[in-house]
Amino acid sequence: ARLPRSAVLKKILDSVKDLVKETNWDCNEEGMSMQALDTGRIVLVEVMLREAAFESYACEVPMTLGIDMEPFGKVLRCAGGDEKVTIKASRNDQDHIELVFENEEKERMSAFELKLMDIDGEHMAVPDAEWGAEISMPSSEFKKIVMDLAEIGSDLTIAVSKLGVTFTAQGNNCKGSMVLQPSTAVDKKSEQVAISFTEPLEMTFAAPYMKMITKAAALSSTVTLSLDEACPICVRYEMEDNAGHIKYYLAPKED
Amino acid sequence: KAGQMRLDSFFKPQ
Repeated sequence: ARLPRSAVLKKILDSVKDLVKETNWDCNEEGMSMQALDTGRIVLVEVMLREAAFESYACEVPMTLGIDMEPFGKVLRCAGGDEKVTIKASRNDQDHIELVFENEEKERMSAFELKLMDIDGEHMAVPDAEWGAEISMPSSEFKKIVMDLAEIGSDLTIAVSKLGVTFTAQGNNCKGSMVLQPSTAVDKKSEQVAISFTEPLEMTFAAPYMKMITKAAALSSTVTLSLDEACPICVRYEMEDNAGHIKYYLAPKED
Repeated sequence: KAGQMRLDSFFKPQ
């Protein structure tokens, strides 16, 4: 599997490493994917890197690669963001993978081996949901709202109504809320806020977890929040050019 | 104060 830029892998690692320390990557002809729960079983993260994400991709037999994020991060730090990355896994020797970084300008090449782990992976079945509300907005805006409100209080309430979408946090000494209304005057789709809902709803989530989820803003200019009464929120980032996505499911807090 | 729910209440192992 050859990626045109290592930056994609670096950003994916950044987006999951606070939640998951080790995870199985499933490789098949469609691409590379992973699903993992954090140890507290509060967040589920799913990553899909489709064949389209790669400059070249070949997977003759489906394989599972058990990756420890810490050494993987150490290896990835050795790659420049614009260097090409080739990941090689051999079906004859499933003990490790090889990573080759290529800097075409400098004619430099570096090669690393990463030992694979035998991870007792648990796969959760996520049922298809009929969402009560969907909000799409610039991922940078969502990140700023969450980062700011997480400083105010540890509970983040998201309410959707005719007024728009309201994010509220309450701390011991202060309370803050931010309201977004659907944008009408913005041309660029990536800068638009779109809100759809069937019934008004209000749900509360842990702000520290939501903060970790906003790290994936680096992977996509837009984010979609899907909510339903008394269900986990789904926060989805679609990568450009059908390259794949990263999705998080965060369990709500209950009264 | 609200209690944190776990995903096991919503999703089952495959």
